Amino acid sequence: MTRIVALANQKGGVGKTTTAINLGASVAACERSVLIIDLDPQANATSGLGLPKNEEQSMYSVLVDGQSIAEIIRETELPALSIAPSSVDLVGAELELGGTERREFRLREALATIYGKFDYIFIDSPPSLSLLTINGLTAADSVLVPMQCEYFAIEGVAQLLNTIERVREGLNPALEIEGIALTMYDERMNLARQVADEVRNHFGEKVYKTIIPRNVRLGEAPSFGKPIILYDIRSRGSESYVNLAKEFIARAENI
Amino acid sequence: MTRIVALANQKGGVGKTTTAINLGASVAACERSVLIIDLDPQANATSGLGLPKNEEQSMYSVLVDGQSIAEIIRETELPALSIAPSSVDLVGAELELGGTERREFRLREALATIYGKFDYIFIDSPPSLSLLTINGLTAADSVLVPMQCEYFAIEGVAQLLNTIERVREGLNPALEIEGIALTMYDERMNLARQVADEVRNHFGEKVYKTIIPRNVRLGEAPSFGKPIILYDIRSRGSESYVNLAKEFIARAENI
Ligand SMILES: Nc1ncnc2c1ncn2[C@@H]1O[C@H](COP(=O)(O)OP(=O)(O)OP(=O)(O)O)[C@@H](O)[C@H]1O
Ligand SMILES: Nc1ncnc2c1ncn2[C@@H]1O[C@H](COP(=O)(O)OP(=O)(O)OP(=O)(O)O)[C@@H](O)[C@H]1O
Ligand SMILES: [Mg+2]
Ligand SMILES: [Mg+2]
Repeated sequence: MTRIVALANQKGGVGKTTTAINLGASVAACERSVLIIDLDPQANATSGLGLPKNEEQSMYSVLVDGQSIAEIIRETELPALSIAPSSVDLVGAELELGGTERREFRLREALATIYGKFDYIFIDSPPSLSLLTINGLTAADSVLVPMQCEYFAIEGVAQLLNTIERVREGLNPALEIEGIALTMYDERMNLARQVADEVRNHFGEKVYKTIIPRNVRLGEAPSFGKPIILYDIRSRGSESYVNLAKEFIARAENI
Repeated sequence: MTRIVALANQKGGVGKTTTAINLGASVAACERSVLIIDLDPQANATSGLGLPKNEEQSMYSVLVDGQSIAEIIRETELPALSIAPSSVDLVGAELELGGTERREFRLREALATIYGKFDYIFIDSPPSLSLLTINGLTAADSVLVPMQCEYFAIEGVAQLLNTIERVREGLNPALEIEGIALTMYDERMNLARQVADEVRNHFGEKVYKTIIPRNVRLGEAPSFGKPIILYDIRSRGSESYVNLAKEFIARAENI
């Protein structure tokens, strides 16, 4: 039983990768086996976990050349956390898959070959709603939306929900919304509270109670190639992602 | 004499739009006529200046339908600042232009029709290196790179410079680097200083001396549809973008 969760939001810099790494790591620390799929040509999740991003064996070779995904999966410092790395080659993937039959299903078909090997698979997406992100949404059971509590973040939600709807109708009827996670919350900003309230009014119970605060340690951790719980377990960043993981598991496992 | 500057960085949320709006506004306040081109389907620059983003007349109709760009230009609250708005339709533009002859030159050809009408044209790009951003780089005299002082920001630079080089070789031999602007600087973060030093070591004089600090007011201003200098002239956000404007003008006009 594997639950596949796509992290998606076309707005840039809202914490998709930071959430993929740290929610992934914190769920793994709760004794669940976790795989992170890095679907972003920027390969931030890959380097944020200390792996090189110019390897020949990557999500590029899986999606474009059809290499077996099991062959490219790498371990991380955390025993229960693995990653299928990206590489800069992935920049060309959308173009190269452009005319291919069933190009939206490449990831879905790859994940079918490892179904059951992990409790959770988190897919990190690029800041766009194009073919790579669509592959993530088509492969997933659900989508988790990291949302920064700022003005431009609110604006992009309608378009994202639109895309999710179109994927449901045309490609993946079972796609659900796992939840909305409020990220990079800055208490000094009046606007942050207003945005958080508006998101809760709109999405109700879907919004996780845990809010991830702005915390310098979260920005520093990837420069050491570590998730926050290995970099600074006592930080507010660690505390909040561990709480988010517990809330995530309780919801996903109906506890 | 118009100088066309593309704001580009494929990393998300590094301040491209915030710089397009506020450098644009601050340069306009220095008695230069400025046009902002919103090339991002998210249309953040458009809404951040208080305009609607679902209009029929937008950069979509210019790039895809060939509408005259002069017809879509709108005024803003600042007399010397205008904007060519984006719209959500632009999402489809890259696909629709996909097979078109000279699809990288659509913006360049449109800007040729208004050459000389503005002192400066700033082009806001989406967080990607695909066709819309390529149109911006092909149309521009130079590219200004907003860079956030965080780990993932450093990683993306090589790829951006690569793209600039390929545009020079194949599409726009005259493309220069206008400069690098350090944005969202958080003094509490050791990493920020290290990243800033590394950027200066690498790019030397190209890096503007003015650093834009993290300032809550900069995040609030777009929710009122205003540039920072109309929203809160006394804020550190205003002060820094005004200083950046002076530095920008001095460099661009060889003063
Ligand atoms: N809660 C936080 N506190 C402080 N810094 C954070 C926090 N969350 C993320 N960051 C930092 O903010 C930047 C943007 O975050 P991140 O890269 O995770 O966003 P993203 O949505 O994946 O961006 P992109 O759209 O480019 O993929 C990164 O430098 C990251 O380290
Ligand atoms: N110096 C700053 N201080 C505080 N907040 C800022 C600052 N600069 C930008 N912001 C806020 O940070 C968020 C990201 O900035 P912005 O949207 O300008 O980046 P971007 O590079 O255009 O993002 P995208 O890649 O999605 O186009 C926005 O909510 C913006 O209001
Ligand atoms: Mg990311
Ligand atoms: Mg932007």
